[in-house]
Amino acid sequence: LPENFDWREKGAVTEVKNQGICGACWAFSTTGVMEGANFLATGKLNSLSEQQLLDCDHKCDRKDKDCDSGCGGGLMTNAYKYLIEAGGLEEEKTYPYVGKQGDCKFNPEKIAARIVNFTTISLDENQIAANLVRRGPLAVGLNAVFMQTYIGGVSCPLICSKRRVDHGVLLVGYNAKGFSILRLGNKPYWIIKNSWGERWGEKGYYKLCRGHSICGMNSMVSAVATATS
Amino acid sequence: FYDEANIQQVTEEGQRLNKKFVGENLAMLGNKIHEEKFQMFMKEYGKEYSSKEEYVHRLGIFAKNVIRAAEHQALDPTAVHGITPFSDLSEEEFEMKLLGLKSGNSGDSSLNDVMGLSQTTAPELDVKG
Repeated sequence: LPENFDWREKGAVTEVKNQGICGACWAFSTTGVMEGANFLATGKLNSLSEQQLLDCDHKCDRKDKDCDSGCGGGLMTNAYKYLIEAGGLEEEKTYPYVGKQGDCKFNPEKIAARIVNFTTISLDENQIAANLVRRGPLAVGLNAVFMQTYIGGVSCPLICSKRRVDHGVLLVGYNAKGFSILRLGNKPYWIIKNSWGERWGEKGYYKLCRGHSICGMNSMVSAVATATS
Repeated sequence: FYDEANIQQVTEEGQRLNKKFVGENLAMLGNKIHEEKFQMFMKEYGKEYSSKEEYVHRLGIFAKNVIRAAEHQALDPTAVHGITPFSDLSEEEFEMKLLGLKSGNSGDSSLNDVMGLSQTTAPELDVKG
């Protein structure tokens, strides 16, 4: 494994987006992982449509009966299943984000990225790093309790529930050394793309310490593979 | 001539009144500091509220979030916590309006079940070296 890795430097990550006042983090996490996988498959970076997922994806989890419901929340794995059935995702420019659920206006002729398969990743953080390097940016769920007040630096809370996983984000890289004033030393951290605009956190990104399963970041990790044509 | 600086009542009632006076002034000072910060926050993030009542309501939430940020700073000392674009949202509003991942209260094992982890987990990769 490389010591440091960042998909942003390789051109696999679109600009930071803003979900607004809408509980659609799951859709942004899904498009992020699709954008990265599509870049790996085709060499092109296309910004994909979250609004299509908000309007058209109402897939339910077979066990917990949790259904994707626009601003009311959803699951990335449900969204993958919807995308396999629907055929794929349109681009942001053909189906732009408006931040509220509406009628489904999906046009299969405008599909820009097609999903072939998806997989979950084991709880081990080294495996998460290896899969990140091999498969592209990963969809991640975590406990966001410290994110409301986060401004910058490497977040490594002393107490953060691993069970209350309530926010979908995108894992785009990791770094071996993030300087901590308190410890006067370096801490390894994950680089996480959020969907709350560039004015939040470190230009829209969150640095979360690595190696402690912190805030349950290892419990809901997934990757997709997209078609090349 | 007989102001508080020169004559201080030392009976029980006087001490009680003095404490009340100091407490009220500290609270007022605290509110003033919070309101100044709140107005800077409104300017910084272009926030507008529809009525005076809404303004006061949001100011109250903001003051609580300033305290919460200090608590987070103590619990998460390697990061920087403070005023963010969401400092005028209560915890409940924040969860409802900005999060949205379902199965949020599940434990690790049930999350894995939700994901069908046993069936679709990616094969182990070599991570040595």
